[in-house]
Amino acid sequence: DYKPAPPLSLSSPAHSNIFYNDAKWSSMWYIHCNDDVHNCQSDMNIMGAWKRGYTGKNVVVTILDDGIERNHPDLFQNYDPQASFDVNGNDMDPMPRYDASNENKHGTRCAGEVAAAANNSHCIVGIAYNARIGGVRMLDGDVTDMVEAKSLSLQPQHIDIYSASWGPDDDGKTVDGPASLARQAFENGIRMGRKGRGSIFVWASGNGGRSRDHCSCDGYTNSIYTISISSTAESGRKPWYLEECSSTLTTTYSSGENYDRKIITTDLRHRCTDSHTGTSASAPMAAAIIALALEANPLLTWRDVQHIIVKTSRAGHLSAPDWKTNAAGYNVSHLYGFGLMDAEAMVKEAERWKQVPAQHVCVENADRQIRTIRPEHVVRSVYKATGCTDNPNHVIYLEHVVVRITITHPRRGDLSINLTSPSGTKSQLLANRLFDHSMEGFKNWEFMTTHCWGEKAAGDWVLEIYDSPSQLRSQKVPGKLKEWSLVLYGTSLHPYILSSDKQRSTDMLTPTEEEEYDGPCDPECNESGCEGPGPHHCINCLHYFLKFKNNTRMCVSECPSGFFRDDKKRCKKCSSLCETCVGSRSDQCTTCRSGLHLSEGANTCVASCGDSFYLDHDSNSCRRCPESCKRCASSNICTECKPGMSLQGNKCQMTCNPGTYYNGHRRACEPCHPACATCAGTGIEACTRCADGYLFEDWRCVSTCSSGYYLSEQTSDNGQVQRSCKKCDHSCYECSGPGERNCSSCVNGYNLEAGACVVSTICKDANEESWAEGSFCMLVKKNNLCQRKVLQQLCCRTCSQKG
Amino acid sequence: PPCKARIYTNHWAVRIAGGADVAGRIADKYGYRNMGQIGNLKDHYHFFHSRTIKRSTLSSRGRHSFISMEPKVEWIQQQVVKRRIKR
Repeated sequence: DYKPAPPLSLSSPAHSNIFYNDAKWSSMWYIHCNDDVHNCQSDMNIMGAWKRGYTGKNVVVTILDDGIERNHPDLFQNYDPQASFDVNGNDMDPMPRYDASNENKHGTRCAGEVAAAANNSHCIVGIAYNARIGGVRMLDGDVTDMVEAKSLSLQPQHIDIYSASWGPDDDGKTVDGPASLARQAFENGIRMGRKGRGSIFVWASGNGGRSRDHCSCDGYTNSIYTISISSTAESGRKPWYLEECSSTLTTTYSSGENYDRKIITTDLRHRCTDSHTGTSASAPMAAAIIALALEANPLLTWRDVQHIIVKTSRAGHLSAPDWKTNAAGYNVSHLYGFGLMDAEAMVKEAERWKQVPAQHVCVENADRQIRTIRPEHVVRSVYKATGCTDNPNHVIYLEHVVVRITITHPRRGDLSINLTSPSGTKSQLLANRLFDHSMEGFKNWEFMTTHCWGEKAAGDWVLEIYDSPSQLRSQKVPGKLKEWSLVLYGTSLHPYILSSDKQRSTDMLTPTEEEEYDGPCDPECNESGCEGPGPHHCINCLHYFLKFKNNTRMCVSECPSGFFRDDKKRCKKCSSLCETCVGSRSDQCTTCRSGLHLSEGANTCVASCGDSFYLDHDSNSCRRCPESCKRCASSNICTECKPGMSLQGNKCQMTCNPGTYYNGHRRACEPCHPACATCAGTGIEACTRCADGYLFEDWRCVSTCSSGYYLSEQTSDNGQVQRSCKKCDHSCYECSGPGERNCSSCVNGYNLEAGACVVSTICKDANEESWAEGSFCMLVKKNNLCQRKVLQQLCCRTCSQKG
Repeated sequence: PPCKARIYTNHWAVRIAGGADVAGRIADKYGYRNMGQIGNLKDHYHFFHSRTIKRSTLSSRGRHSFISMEPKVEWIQQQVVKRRIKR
């Protein structure tokens, strides 16, 4: 019975392409759609929110700064005197003090970004151009704790959003923040402001245009009560003035380099300007976008607003070296927090938002073990947090995390501090500050990180303090970590699940809007439940989750091919060449895409096997050749040996010096038999070439040819005479040369005749018996009658004798 | 490096229980002008002492500083100028 929300009809008049007659409308790139795309959207999607009818109506914003030119043509329509005051002059009129330098232009410029009137042919259009806008003149004089407190606690039941674009000096050596009265004003506003839903404090993150500073030394942006806003240029690159710290929550556009397009806004003396820069320009923009969300749902609490920002901000094209995905699946960076604000996504979330459960504050026990901080060393302290399981302030799901630290140190600027959450998310709480020579250290200073938002609180938290001396320092007084403690802010209930007994503020839902989803969840959802039937509606996943570019995620039982699962139940992409893998690097493949082979040992996927590898078709992998092989066709067929080895059959053996051979057992070269010049093994039978004075005879070297062999002399191409003993023809017993005509003696039963051995009949020489004095055969021989066959056979012996 | 000198003003923040009348009486008693409640911080009042130097690197002394001895005065803070930079 789940009904998807009816698609927004784009036909209604509000959706015609928006155009305003304000002079600078065409220069407001950060609000416009991209030039050539219909139903286009700029990255902050402000037009998308306007098209849904949200322009800041009934929301009150005030700018804490140097005053507001309330009669500016673009401001007087929306100016709200009830949201204004002059603290410096202690009167009701916040008009800025004019002088030749125009130094008090800041407040008026901020105010225009928020709520400059639309379609009045003047200057610009404010992002929340129907909101009420006020100003507090409080910077133009002695700024004291009391001045700040008065400003921050002005009309908390009337004012919804306070926007401030100032802070402690960012000279890179100041550590300062709200003093006791200002802190009370923040807490008051959070507790009682907006009829108990909490004032919204928007703050420009710590930059001031000077370098080498770190906004974690700015106590205003470090506060959990302020929404710290960072900046990005139109290109998505880091602007030169930006400081990074872990307390930044989100980002809006601002000016960047001189070639980047600028922010246009109202200026003193009824003018316009494009010189408003830095995070000063970003904070009011964020305040205005929050005003659109408050119009969509006026019942949002100060924490609901921060949750919606975390959920809807996007990394998009913002370039930062440290983007990471925390264990809750949110992308976050020290430069931009959770990314660029998305006004349309915020108002959509706001429309159907269910208030998050009450905030719990878990102050974990302080670790008071004193540790010495030595130069070039790391102090690592692990704290096993329970999340206060044993008391009503139990925190399971994190929001902000604060680390209270007391450190003494001879040179504070040499310190840098990291905090790693139990889920492995590392926040840099402090970076080195070159100009901070202070010996004051940190006294119970509160560093804050938003990077663990949505993660589980319990587990090991690791604090690391690095001491990197930037110049020679006295070693006599090393630094000391005196004490540190964790303060975990969050909830014990999942912030986005509806628990049946949970008090829901349903009056913000109109009957036509979609009811809560209480149908069955996808099997891949875990016990946290879901907001719809699909695997992408789960609150949390049973097994793993796939995260898509648009920040949605889907629960899966197994990671699909081309993905691997990490220790945080996320399916993360493998390297492009891998089919399956164990990590995202190219050397973490376990199988390869078709056409590629896995290189054994390197775990990389290659198109062809390199030297010393052969392709094993069964496993489609490049396997290593045997040790001594440079190239091989298989594991036992070597085709080329490495230097120093020589191919012996299909194997490579060590190349030994002449006169030695490679003994595989002893894995060494050993001498050949003395008769061998070279050999393939031990003994005289293993000769491959004979020593001088020896003759090669059947793998042996002999001093003279054995019987049955004759001495052969061949002249090789290079004129060298090769002498060896060659085997006689098989018909000879002994011979003087090759073939059957060089026999020199025959075996029994054969007669040598003209150098050849012929089968002999029984040769009884006639002389032996029948003939007296044997003279018959002698007569035959004398008269040359042996060639007569018959006589030859009769006198075979006498005829066969020489002479 | 030169430590940053604190600049004390002739304004005080005071927390006094018992309501505005009590605060007014105490202010008069010690020569302060009660400028009223600080924003909406309950029981917190802004006192101004015209005879104290407007800006000084020394916190102020004198009879008016005995105000902190008053039992109704729970907390008092002479205001110090803070360096605040526009972003």
